[in-house]
Formats: sequence, structure tokens, C-alpha cells
Amino acid sequence: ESGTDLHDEL
Amino acid sequence: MNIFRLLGDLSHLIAIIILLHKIWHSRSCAGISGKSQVLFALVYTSRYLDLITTYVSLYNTLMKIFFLASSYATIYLIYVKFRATYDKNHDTFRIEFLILPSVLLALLINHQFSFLEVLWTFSIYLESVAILPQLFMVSKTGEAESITSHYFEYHYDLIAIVAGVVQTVLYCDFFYLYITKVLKGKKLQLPA
Repeated sequence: ESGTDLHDEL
Repeated sequence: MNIFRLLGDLSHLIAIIILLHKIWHSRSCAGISGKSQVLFALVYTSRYLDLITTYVSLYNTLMKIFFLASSYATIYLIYVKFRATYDKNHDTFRIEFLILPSVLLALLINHQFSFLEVLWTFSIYLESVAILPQLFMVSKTGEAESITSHYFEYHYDLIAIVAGVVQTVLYCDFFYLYITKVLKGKKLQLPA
């Protein structure tokens, strides 16, 4: 999983 | 969303509100490193570009907009509105020494070599060291205003973990300086 997949994280 | 993330988000939100409130009511930004605030604005800007590309939830969108807007508002207060109170002679950390290595590291160590992913990685690296100008300033002056807090989530991500460890060490140093210099009022003084 890449960082930009974590859209729900701030 | 879990309780830890919510508490982390809310702590962050409150820290920013306290900082802005304090600057506004004291009409002063003495003790605050403008350079650290510029770095935080850079962190949010490079991380939240997905505001344009991806919609997650109203909460997510509002928080991202708040973090972006408040970091630019803080910069405005420091460099424009209350410029006269900004202690720029003590805010002398060379931020290019943080930005350039973060850019280089993000280009070399990332999950995927794409524009948004490299910027996201850059923001994680930069966030871990963005407090350094503030730390440097406190170590010089022995003064501190409010401290903004940042956090990471328990997602197994080596990049975030290493950056988080570095950040924790730096914040421990900040805590140490706060106790020894600010609370105990010990200032380093040069002989006359």
C-alpha cells in the first residue's frame, strides 16, 4: 500500500 | 477511523487553535519560529494535494482545509500582521538543510515513483524534522510559546515509522529544553 492510498489519514 | 486517530486529530486541532488564539490575543508572536511554521505549511501543502483528486468524507475534507488554512494564517500573523514582534534574529536555522535532504530522500526512498507519492513521502520526512527551527530557537532564547503536536497512526509503514522515531527523539529533546530552560528559567548568558 502506498502513502497516497491512505487518503483518509491526516 | 478509530479513537486514537480521532484523539490525535482533535489534539492537533486544539494545539493549532491555542497557538492562533495566543498570537491573536497577546498581539505577539515572540518565541515562535516562523521557519518551523513555513515548514509545516509546506508539509500540509505537499500532503493534501489529494484534496483535488480524491474525496473521502466531509470530516476529512474539512480537517485538511483547516490544517492548510491555519498554517497559512499563522504564517500571515508572524510575517505580516505581527511582524514587529517576530524574533527573527533568533530564528536563524537554515531550512534548506532540512528541505533539500527531505526532497532527496523522498526521491530515493518511496513506495512508488510518482508525483503525488513522492510529495507525500517528502511531507512525511519533512514533518519529522520541521520542529527543528523551533527547537533551535528555544535552545537559543530559553523562551517558548505553544507547541503544535503531530502524530502518526499505527499503520505498518517503514517510512512513517522511521520518520516517527526521529520525530519522537526530537520532541523529547524539545521537552528536555522546555523543562531545563523555559520552566526553570535558566538562560545561557555570555560573559560581559
